[in-house]
Amino acid sequence: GRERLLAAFEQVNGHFTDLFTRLFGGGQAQLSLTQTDDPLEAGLEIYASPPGKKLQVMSLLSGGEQALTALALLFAVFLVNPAPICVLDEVDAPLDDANVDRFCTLVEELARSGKTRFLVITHHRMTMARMDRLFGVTMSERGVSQLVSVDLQAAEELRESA
Amino acid sequence: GRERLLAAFEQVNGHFTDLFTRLFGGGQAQLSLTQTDDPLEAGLEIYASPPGKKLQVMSLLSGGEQALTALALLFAVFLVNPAPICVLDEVDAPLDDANVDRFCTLVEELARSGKTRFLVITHHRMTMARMDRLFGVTMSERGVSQLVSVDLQAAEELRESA
Amino acid sequence: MQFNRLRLKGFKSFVDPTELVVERGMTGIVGPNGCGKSNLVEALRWVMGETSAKRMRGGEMDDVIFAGSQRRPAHNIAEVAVHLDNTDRTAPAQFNDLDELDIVRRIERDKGSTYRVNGRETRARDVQLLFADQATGAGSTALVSQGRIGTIINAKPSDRRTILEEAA
Amino acid sequence: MQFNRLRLKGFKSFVDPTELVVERGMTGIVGPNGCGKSNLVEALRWVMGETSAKRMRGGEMDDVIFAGSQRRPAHNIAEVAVHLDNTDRTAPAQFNDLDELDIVRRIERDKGSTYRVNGRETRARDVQLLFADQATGAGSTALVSQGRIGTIINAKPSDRRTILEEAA
Ligand SMILES: Nc1ncnc2c1ncn2[C@@H]1O[C@H](COP(=O)(O)OP(=O)(O)OP(=O)(O)O)[C@@H](O)[C@H]1O
Ligand SMILES: Nc1ncnc2c1ncn2[C@@H]1O[C@H](COP(=O)(O)OP(=O)(O)OP(=O)(O)O)[C@@H](O)[C@H]1O
Ligand SMILES: [Mg+2]
Ligand SMILES: [Mg+2]
Repeated sequence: GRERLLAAFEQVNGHFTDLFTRLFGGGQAQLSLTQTDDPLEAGLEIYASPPGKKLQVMSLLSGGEQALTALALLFAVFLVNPAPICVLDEVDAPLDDANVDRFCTLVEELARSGKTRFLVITHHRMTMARMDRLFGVTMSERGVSQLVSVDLQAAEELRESA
Repeated sequence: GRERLLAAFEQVNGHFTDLFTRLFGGGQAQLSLTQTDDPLEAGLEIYASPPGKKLQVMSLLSGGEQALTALALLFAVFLVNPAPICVLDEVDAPLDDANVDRFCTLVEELARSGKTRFLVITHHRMTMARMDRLFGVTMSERGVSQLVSVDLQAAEELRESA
Repeated sequence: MQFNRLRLKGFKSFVDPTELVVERGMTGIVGPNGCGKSNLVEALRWVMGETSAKRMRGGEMDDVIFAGSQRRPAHNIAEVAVHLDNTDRTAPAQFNDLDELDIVRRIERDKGSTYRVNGRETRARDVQLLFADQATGAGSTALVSQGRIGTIINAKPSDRRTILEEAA
Repeated sequence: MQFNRLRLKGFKSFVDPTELVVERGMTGIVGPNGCGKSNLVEALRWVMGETSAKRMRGGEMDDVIFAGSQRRPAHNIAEVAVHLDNTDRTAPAQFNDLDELDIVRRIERDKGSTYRVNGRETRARDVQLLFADQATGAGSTALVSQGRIGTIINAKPSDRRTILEEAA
């Protein structure tokens, strides 16, 4: 178990560093295992600095920066051991438009390069427009959910109506 | 202390019930103090059912419904004992357009009817458009924040640029 | 192994039979607050063997059964099925002789859950292992629930390590 | 009592002197991720007497002092001032003889904070009471930090009661 964890750590760290700079359009980040004799007991530390900023405590990063850093970590793990399905429930909620764009570009690349199927729940118009297909969930009868296949136009209307 | 807390509870509950139906466009909700001999030790329970839905455990409500219910509670407390300043940091992030609209309408009414000054941090275009004035925070020099007064047009550009 | 379809009946707000087709690439799911989007994610997690009612946002596991609306009475049964394509023959041995796998979880009020794979009753454990072997399952980091993305960074370093274990 | 202006210098990412005018009605604050919007809210909370570094998202209170950027060195002092209009004469007695109150909090690295009201050094306690009397302050429920709105509903009933106490 120990060698496997260390090998996985090296790979995840490699992907994390790369994905962070792609999602932030620059900057740098890396992971490290806290010092203990037994890697199976170690904790995972994250060091990150957005472009032009100094390295600092992760809790000082903004809401949007923390979400992007977390996505870089999740996708790094994912690239090492890809799951057949990935579901992202409103992960773009704290992001501004420029970061929504970089997030969508990354998901697109992951979807094209592998076999993983992505379900992306969102309220963002930009994200909806980048999807291969859209499903709308409505409650035309209050309290009862119905699933309908929609095109972008209908999805926009669904956003407005509620 | 005990009488004051009970009197405050009655007032907050009255406002909460009203604000909930305004924010949800229907439904019903109420507060209750858990049974203990001493109201100063009691807990605050929330019962809420969005329009057309049955009353249920609060944790089953959706992300957006929980945010709206929390706002109804905060504003209810606020109406009983108004603070001179209220700051809302991206509270509209989980809301769909229809609920953003109802949220803005409520904040507008609170701002017009009292002396409280509101600072509203948002990424939503609709919310920006409803403000009396806008400030943009930029980092044209990376790592260094600058505050500039902007109009809606400039604010839109700020959203796009990043 | 690929996910093809998710079918729900009586699960949370999806009281009527509902089918979500899962295709290649990116499928967007949209709709107003409270319409049932996150309930779909939970249906997927539940059929793969979720054991915690809290992760289903309920007080007890029976809370996933349709509790009624103003116009409809509550139900006593909820059922979620996931249809998998196993033409690449990667399922565990006991399930690997078939092209398609149909995994159904059914719960009856006050009686608990049962699982079936292609019609045959199966232990929860075997269903959970089936998905774990495929780098997925109820606890998969690739199923990101609403609001969870913000908590990963502020988690304790030892909690973050469990994320790494998934890659190992 | 009304809030008129907030002035920052060397506080988090606001290294250059910055002034936010607070007027009647609704003021929107916009900008890209990480530009410093939430830092402004924390500056307001801090000058009103915040004692917890964790609520400032830092490890220790010195983390509010500008830590430097790629082009600028770190500072050793941070200062936030809030300018209040007291023409309605509602401040506590010791501060109530004046039309305007200027409350300044200043922190020096490794030396802690000091408070001044209209130039006179004041205890943290008195500044905190000044704001508490006005139904506001570092712990006010009317200052809703980012991400907090989702946690209020899922808090324990006894924690929610503290919200009620603010109304009493
Ligand atoms: N057992 C149940 N029976 C009936 N309805 C239920 C049950 N459990 C949950 N619900 C309903 O499901 C709704 C929440 O759905 P969900 O969380 O999926 O919404 P959502 O589309 O994700 O919304 P948001 O955009 O706000 O996140 C609640 O309003 C609740 O009434
Ligand atoms: N002491 C400090 N010195 C310098 N910069 C700091 C300091 N503390 C925090 N920061 C910077 O402030 C930034 C975060 O700012 P803030 O949280 O206000 O962003 P925001 O505008 O709210 O973004 P979002 O829209 O993502 O919530 C971080 O990137 C961090 O680098
Ligand atoms: Mg949801
Ligand atoms: Mg912020």
